[in-house]
Amino acid sequence: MSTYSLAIHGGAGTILRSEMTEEQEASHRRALQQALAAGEQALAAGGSALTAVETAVKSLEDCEYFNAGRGSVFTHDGRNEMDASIMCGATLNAGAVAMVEGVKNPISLSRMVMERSDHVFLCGPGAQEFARDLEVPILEPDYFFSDFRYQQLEEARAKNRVQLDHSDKFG
Amino acid sequence: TVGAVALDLRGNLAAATSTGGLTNKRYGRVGDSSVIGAGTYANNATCAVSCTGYGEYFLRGVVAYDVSCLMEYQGLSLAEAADRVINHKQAAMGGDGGLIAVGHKGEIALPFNSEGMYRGWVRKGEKAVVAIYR
Repeated sequence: MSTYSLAIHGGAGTILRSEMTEEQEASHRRALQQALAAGEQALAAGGSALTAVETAVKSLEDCEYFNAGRGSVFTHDGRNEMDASIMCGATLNAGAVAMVEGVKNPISLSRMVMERSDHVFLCGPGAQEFARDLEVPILEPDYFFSDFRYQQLEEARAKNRVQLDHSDKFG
Repeated sequence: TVGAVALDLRGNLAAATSTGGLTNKRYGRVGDSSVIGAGTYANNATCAVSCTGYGEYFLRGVVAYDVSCLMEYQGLSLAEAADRVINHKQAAMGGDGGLIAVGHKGEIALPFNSEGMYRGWVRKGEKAVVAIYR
């Protein structure tokens, strides 16, 4: 196969144009371009699709604009609970974690579940224990804190509803 | 929610999705992003898919796998399968959001039925593209 392709997303929803200033839109675009460039670099160097998607998603998890990793939204009780999954099209092998806290890159932990356990899906305290056993650093909650996300939580609590990270739609 | 799908130089496909879930969520609620087949799926014979939107709809619709099945069992193209799932089946169920997908021939599909979606794509020898709105 002499070609490669890569696509990324940072979330969907009613991202109202009126909600974003030009500067915000520009910074979101820069963050997407960085993730795309990181993933493409892996592919162009002959890297695997698995490494390319992990690299691109890690870049987006490390950016506070998107609802994942450091930019994660808050649960009702003010925590950041993260979920992630990864799948290899060649082997149909897969790895996933749910409800993990303090993990900088949940997508990398998912890949560890796929490659260094006999399981596909680990969740909650067990996934946390697996991370500790593999010496994955568990970061303090303030790494994941942002005023913007906390205001979203306050707003949702006041209305007693759950909501997507960048929309006024409620569950 | 964030995600990526890729085809590499050896013809292998992969998909990845990561999320912080829903604001103010309780009771251990888990959406589609960590559920293989719902929010993430990859199969070299068909496509790699990563979804974003209201997770409950994507769980019920087993959306990522559905795209692959339409290609495998009904012979639809990636574009036809992705469009059918997002703009017809999901829209009919009230599920809004979108997905990104890459096929085993390197084709890319990015349908969404919400107002906006942060997305980007690049193919070998082509300029990278980033978009938010339609």
